[in-house]
Amino acid sequence: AAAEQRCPSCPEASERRLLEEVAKKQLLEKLRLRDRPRLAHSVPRSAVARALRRLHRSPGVSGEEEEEEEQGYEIISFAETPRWVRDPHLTSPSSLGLQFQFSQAQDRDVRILQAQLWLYLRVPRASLTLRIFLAGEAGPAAGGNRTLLGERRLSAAGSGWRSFALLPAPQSFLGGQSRTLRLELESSGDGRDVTAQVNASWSHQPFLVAKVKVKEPDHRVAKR
Amino acid sequence: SLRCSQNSDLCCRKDYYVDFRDIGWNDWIIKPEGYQINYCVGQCPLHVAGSPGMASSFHTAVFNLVKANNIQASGHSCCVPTRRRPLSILYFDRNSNIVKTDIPDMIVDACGCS
Repeated sequence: AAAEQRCPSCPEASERRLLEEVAKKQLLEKLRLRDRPRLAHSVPRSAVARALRRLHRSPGVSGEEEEEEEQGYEIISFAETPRWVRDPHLTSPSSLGLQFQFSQAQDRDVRILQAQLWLYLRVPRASLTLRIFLAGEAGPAAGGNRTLLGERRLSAAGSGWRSFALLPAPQSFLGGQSRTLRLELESSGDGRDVTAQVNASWSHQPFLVAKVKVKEPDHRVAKR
Repeated sequence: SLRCSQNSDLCCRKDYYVDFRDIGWNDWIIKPEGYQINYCVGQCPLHVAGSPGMASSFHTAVFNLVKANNIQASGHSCCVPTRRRPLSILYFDRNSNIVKTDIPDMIVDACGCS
């Protein structure tokens, strides 16, 4: 950099600029991004640090056969501002809607190997049973068809981060065009609704950790 | 696999580190802070054709063929990467999701003559 200030047209400076352009092009190409991402909204550093700590803790993908033409990704997605009862996707008045936005490239096969939901819960003295559903489509046509992805009875009173494995991994939300995952949380236990138990504030945003495999279109091997 | 030095124009590995702050990408790339964009450069005269930075059976085989057939330098031997490693990267995508992946064959570790 010092050399560059002194003599911007010298070979070192032009080589440096050329290599930086090559590095940008190489990174975008390998990450299959058309351009560098412009972040829709910033994420608090504390939320990033907390989520990364849990990413390292989540079990590796064991026994998943490695197909060389598949690229493995781990994605942490923070819930957008939680939707309360007004959300047309929700089927019961006391449930909490969480919405996650994924931006997987449309033209590639994405397989979800694992998905875990992390929530900051205040568990009352009595026990609490939490159910997690994949919300149905919006509007009257939907009829509230939702899929149970996880259910757990929590008896240890107190507040803290809890993880819920979503099984079967909600493959459908990456298969469609919307790339939006809507979850609906419901609780039963001491009678208060789930909104009193889940801390979905900005500092304790719920987040999802997903392990996915992406098959490249040009690698689709015709099965003989 | 030899690093380039001033006193040789033979095939070697040129090291170059790109810092993401210098290109203004440290706002969306969380880790690492930068990476080695090494590349291969230099001559591959016939007597080193097929040598990945040091003598090897492949080089001996090529050299014997050249001698046995008295091949003039019709074809070219090129200075190419002979060993590369992946780059682990953590970044924000456009929806502010955090994505972690390993980009295969991203960093040139060694060069040699084809």
